[in-house]
Amino acid sequence: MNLFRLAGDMSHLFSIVLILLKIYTSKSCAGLSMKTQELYTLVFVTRYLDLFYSYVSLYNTVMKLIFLASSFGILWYMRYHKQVKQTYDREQDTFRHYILVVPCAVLALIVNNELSVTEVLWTFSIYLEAVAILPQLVLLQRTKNVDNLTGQYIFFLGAYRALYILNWIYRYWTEPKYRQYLVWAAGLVQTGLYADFFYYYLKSWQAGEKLRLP
Amino acid sequence: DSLASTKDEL
Repeated sequence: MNLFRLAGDMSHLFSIVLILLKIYTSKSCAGLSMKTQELYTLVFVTRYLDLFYSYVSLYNTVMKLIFLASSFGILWYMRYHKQVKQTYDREQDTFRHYILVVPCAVLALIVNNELSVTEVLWTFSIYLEAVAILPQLVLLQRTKNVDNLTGQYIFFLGAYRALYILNWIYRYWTEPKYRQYLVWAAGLVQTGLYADFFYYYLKSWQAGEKLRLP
Repeated sequence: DSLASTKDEL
């Protein structure tokens, strides 16, 4: 495993720690999109089905279990925790799941490496992950009040895929058999979706202010 | 050997 990949994973993990920290310490999930959290949970469930039939490393297994458990944990807080659930922006978080889930499912059925149940589900998870942040970005645009932790959460989530791109470039040159065109295309789309956010995030950071969206 | 057989990323 190269340093880009490790840094990417740590950035991903850190973004989840931030969100749990925000919810736990402030007992609030204001500004967080439950739709995005549900989509990520669906991503992890469909991708990590391979926990049942393939083993790569202890590191991978532990990380997969952490991602699964934490995404269900976040959802539990937002849905059932007495105080946290009252802070959820239900009226603003109106993005419909099917707008993303259906096209990703159709695309996974058409463009995949192999037409098998596990492979199509895996491909679906790759496509869905690329766009799962959209409800969160829409919510951000609507509410405009972005607290520091939410801003940092989205920043590290975006940084994770950007670091993965560096990891893919590195592996492309060092491992001749490593060619994952589907993943690369989806990863580029995913990182691209953050471009706008990154721009405003860095601008606010440079000015020493809280994140402000136009 | 499928191109995507190495699913060693997260």
